[in-house]
Amino acid sequence: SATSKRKNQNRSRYTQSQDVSRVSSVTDYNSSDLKTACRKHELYVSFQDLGWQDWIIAPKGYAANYCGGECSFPLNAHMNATNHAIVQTLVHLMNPEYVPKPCCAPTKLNAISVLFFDDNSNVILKKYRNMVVRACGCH
Amino acid sequence: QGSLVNSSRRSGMDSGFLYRRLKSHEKREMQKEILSILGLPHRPRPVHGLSPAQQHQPGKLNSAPLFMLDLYNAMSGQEQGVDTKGWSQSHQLKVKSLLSSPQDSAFLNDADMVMSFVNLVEYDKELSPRLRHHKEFKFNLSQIPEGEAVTAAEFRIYKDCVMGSFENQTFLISIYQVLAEHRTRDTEFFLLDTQTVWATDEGWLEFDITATSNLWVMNPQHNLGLHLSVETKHGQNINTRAAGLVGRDGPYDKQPFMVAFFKASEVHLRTTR
Repeated sequence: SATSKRKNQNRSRYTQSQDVSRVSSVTDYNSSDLKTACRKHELYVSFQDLGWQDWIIAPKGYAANYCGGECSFPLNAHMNATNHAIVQTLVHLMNPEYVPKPCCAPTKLNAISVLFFDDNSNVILKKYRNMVVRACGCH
Repeated sequence: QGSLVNSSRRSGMDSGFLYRRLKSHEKREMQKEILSILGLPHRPRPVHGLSPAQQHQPGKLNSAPLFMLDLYNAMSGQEQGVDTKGWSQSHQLKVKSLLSSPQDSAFLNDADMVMSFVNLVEYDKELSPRLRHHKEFKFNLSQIPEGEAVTAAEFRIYKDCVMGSFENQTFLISIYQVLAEHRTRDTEFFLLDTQTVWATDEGWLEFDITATSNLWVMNPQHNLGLHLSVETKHGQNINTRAAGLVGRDGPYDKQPFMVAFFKASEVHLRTTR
């Protein structure tokens, strides 16, 4: 039908623009992210590996996780994305140069405490808020 | 170790993160970055840091780091693998009190930073010019990061059990802030806190010095230290050691120290690098 034809035309424009945006998105992502949906990547900083065990009393290190991956559409079931991100993805696909892509960023952060000596051998217990990424999602 | 291992091959994930040993300049860069995240201008080089033995047995820590580790465990809500057997009874009680009393633990959780200070007085002039027994203590509070306000501070000194002639006695222990020292006349003091204890009592005594600590942070030139003296119930001034009080020459896990709790008045934004 006309509508479906128009839809096809639209779709071809979509797919065209999508291809364009796909091309642009390929350049935006380094190769590894292309296949990975947005998620948390584990990374651990060991104070001992850094040779700091003479002045850091606790902990032995901390989880320096980071978020990486693509906020693509359609979203698969387990990926955490807000409706805004879904709409933004769609609009971005129509106007890639005007509407930024939703970004993969932390959705939950935890604090850690670090116990260490200062230069005068005093002891400092410091709380670092929002230090550890617990979950990622598309914003 | 030293080989290029592409983690995607190893664990099937495609983060493309390469695992290999860092070169020395990369390691230095990484250290600088993490120090910056921790808000430290450089890597501290404490003279009395953690000895190799203490790194593996926290129970061998000096009194202040040991107390701070109690707070750390109370704050992070789980034991960091420290065997509490090594803790003195009072330390275990302290952690339990920090966790149990709602006021204390809310107080601890509210703090952004807790800091313990080593006593800078090298020698104990036990007798004052007027032959009064006393102990002197001094702490350097001039290195506090900008914008940190003291919400509470306490001076902690350990008391051993005393038997013999004082056995059924009580002692009045007083802590003073030194206001001014004069060459030709007596030192001026301001009474901060007193406690009455039995000669046979044993454990950590805590004296509230919050107001004084705030003054010292704001005006370091007023920081002339603390004096502590002991009297019997008859008002007789006695030697602090005879009363069972442990000084800086006592066992390393019972030496006196000061601890202060801070709340940041502004958010420290890390400069981008």
